[in-house]
Amino acid sequence: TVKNSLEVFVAVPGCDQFPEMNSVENYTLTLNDDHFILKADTVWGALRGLETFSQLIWRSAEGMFSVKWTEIVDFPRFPHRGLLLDTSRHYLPLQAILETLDVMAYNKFNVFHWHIVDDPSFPYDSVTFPELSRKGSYNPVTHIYTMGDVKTVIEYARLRGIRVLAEFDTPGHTLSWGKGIPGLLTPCYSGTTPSGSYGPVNPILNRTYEFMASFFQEISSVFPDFYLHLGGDEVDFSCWQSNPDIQAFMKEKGFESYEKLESFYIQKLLNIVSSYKKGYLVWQEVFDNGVKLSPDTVVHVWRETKPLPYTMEMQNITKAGYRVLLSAPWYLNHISYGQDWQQAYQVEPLDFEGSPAQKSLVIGGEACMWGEYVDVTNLTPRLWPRAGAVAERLWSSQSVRDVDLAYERLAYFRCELLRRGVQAQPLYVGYCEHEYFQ
Amino acid sequence: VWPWPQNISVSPNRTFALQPSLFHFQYSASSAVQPGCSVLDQAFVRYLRIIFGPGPWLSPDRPGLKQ
Repeated sequence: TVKNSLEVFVAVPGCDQFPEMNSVENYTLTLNDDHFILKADTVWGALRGLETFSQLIWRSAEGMFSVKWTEIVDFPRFPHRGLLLDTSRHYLPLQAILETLDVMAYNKFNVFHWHIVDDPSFPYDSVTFPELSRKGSYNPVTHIYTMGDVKTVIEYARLRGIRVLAEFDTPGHTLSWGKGIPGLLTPCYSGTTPSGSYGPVNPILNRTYEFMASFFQEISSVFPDFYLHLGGDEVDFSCWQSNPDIQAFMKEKGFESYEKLESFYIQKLLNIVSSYKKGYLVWQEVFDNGVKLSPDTVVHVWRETKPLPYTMEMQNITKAGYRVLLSAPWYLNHISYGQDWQQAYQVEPLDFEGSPAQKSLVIGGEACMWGEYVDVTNLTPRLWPRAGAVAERLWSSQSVRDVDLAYERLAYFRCELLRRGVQAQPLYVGYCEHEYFQ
Repeated sequence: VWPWPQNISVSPNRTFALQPSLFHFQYSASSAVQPGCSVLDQAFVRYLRIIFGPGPWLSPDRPGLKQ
């Protein structure tokens, strides 16, 4: 029987909006004698169904296309299924980001976590503070993301049902910020004299918060998602410790530890961002240090074993009533010989001690591709199909965890990625009908 | 399919053929979104290309051409 159309039915109107954390992505796909129909509540669900439909079609050696009688009822297990790219350690060209968004959609990922700036470079071209990228990027002409680039990424992602979650990590990881904003970072001391080096954002100056208020006002309007990622990880206290002004400030405030000082900074930053009607995510240290967080904060778990095994961290965060996002076991920038995708695949995000109410606070997770050893030359093969393991863990039922069955399907899916022009690396020995062809 | 759907049934003995030159996506008449919806209009174009390749595809109705 020849079928020449797929009918698409969407129940809820709306095409111009952005996907959100609570967007509904369920769909049903019916391919039978009576009709070929895809039904979804929203356009985002329809996108997921179209992707599934595209994977069901077979191509014979003679070039015939066919599809089997199929009934699918599908929905995601977790609402937040993300992938982090780091564009500071190495600059990633716009095209590499767009191609990654394509492959994310093939895997039903729905959040692009853009860790856009960090210590090494500041490629975000701020309208309010153009000196940030002019002085903080690797090259202010060729290695920046202009406002046009950012808008391109956001729209490209929207058309694939992907949210763009921007991260501007402070007070640590900010060396590149200091080049464009003199006085923002803490001067480090050697004895009684400044050493010439700089540490985290200076938390004791009013002008620091005036800058953050202006900067995050821009960020809040440029990135339409309700959430911003505010970082807060790995703050090195040694520079604060060396600075006599910081020490005097701590004495005046009665702060006994540098965690308290960090909390003081983060609290003020959270208040600024909240005033722009934005929600926020933070790395786990912010929770660990006892910062007062608004109840809708999402805490992002990244540390695998220290100071606690990540399962205990998940337990503690959910016990305190916060929503949590898991990344600790999914640092895909870490590589090893063999089929290391299997370790990522075998992770169970709810595998910690806690009540059903606590488990319900796990909203998903993110695969992370930090950029120390990754640029455009090795990004795609390192990501794919390994990130697919995370994608299936976050989309499919908890019961789908047979590694042997997954291997067969993931190897096939990897071949499909090659056919689609993605340089996905092999899982093991084998070949594809359509090998990669540039 | 990757990632694996929540519920899937497939009949291995019932197969439908698709003709690249004729196959298309269409909005259901009762759908709340219709042509002009950029998210789906563009997805339809994208997925035709993903499924069938860039083409061009010859029409099966062309005289002398076997399907």
